[in-house]
Amino acid sequence: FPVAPETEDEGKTLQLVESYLRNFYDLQRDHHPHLRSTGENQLVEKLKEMQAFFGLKVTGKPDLETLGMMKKPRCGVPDIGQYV
Amino acid sequence: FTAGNPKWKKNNLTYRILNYTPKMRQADVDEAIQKALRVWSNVTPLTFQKVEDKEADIMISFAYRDHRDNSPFDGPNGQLAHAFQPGEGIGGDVHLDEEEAWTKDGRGYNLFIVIAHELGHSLGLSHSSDPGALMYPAYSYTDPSEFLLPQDDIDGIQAIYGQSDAAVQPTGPVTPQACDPNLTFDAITTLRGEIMFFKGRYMLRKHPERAETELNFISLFWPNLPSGIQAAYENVERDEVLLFKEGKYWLLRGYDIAPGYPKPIYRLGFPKTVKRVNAAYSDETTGKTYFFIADRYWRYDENKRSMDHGYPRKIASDFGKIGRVDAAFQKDGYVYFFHGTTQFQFDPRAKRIVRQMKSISWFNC
Repeated sequence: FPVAPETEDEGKTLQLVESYLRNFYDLQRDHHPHLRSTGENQLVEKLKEMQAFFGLKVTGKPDLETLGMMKKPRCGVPDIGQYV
Repeated sequence: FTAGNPKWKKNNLTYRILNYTPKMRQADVDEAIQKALRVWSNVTPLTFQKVEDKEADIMISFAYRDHRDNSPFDGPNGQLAHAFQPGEGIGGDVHLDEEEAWTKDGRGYNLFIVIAHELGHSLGLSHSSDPGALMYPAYSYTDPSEFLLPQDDIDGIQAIYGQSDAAVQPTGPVTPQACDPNLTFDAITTLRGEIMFFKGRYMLRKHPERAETELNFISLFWPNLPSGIQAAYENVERDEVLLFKEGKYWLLRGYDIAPGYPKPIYRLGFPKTVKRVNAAYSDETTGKTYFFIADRYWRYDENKRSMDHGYPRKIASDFGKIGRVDAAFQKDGYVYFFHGTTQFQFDPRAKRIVRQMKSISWFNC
């Protein structure tokens, strides 16, 4: 069956959020998204960290403003931690 | 600061340009890099010397996708460039994504702005959460000819390398905070129901339905507008906004700058003795626009498109003790005059000031 557009968008959104947090906020690659408890917690925490950094509302949810910021062209150096 | 506070152990650094992007003239690339290096050497004891055929502290190159540093580029947009903190080998090196549209102006991505940012990393700075800082992670265009290194970045780099040797220490612009009680404005206008407060290269945008105030660079919406807008007003009937700086004015039709602008302010009927406009507002019920310059004001008839006779007049004689006007706008029948951190609410029907507030009263602080 054709995938319903919303779920497809959701998939893309999650992909954007995960790759952004992995690139710039040290989200561990194997954060076990399928283990809803730990994986989700870490993603939410990282999302909150990113929202706090950019002065966005800290919701832990990929709201419009957060996604808008993630889509902005930017520097490839992470916002936290070292870049060696 | 980058974790571990990495820094160069010497002040005289070397750089080398390994290759060039075909999208810009080599001379323009060289100039962009030299200007970017001066951004940092102007505020620290650091010096940068170009070398050609040997290892330099800072190796600058344009790279494509996977370029063997474990940080592949991602094609156009997205990640524009990256740089490594001070250290041997790859330390200090700057990599620019070759697939970006590099330019020396406001189109695509301005090479000078991006390289200046990356050099901040090469010298040991990490990202700043100050939206006006050069070290803010997201790209934003500023006209290179108007670029001033913000104070946030000066503080950061001088904390690592100390102050410059210049007799007079350079300072930089500070990002306006909406709830700063000392905030003053260059110009204010309504724009399709919103209120735009201009300050330096920034615009604070207040939508009546939103509690927060949005801070943006003027250049984000209007790359061809200069910073430091001095006056602005909306002609609601024509859905136009006029913006003034020095002897020129621009016209916004809707949200876009109309072609053929800027034009000299004398087209509006000002005498040659007038060099700039301090503030303006337009009364949509009478079709009259008021221009405030020093201690006087002119009145312009929007229908006749000419200045009314009998002006200028003294501001004090018709508006009371509001002093010099920095900015003004009309909303819901009242006129709001801003002088420094003071705001006066004026009732044009009763011809008197009905209230005095703080300049930041619109920002729900």
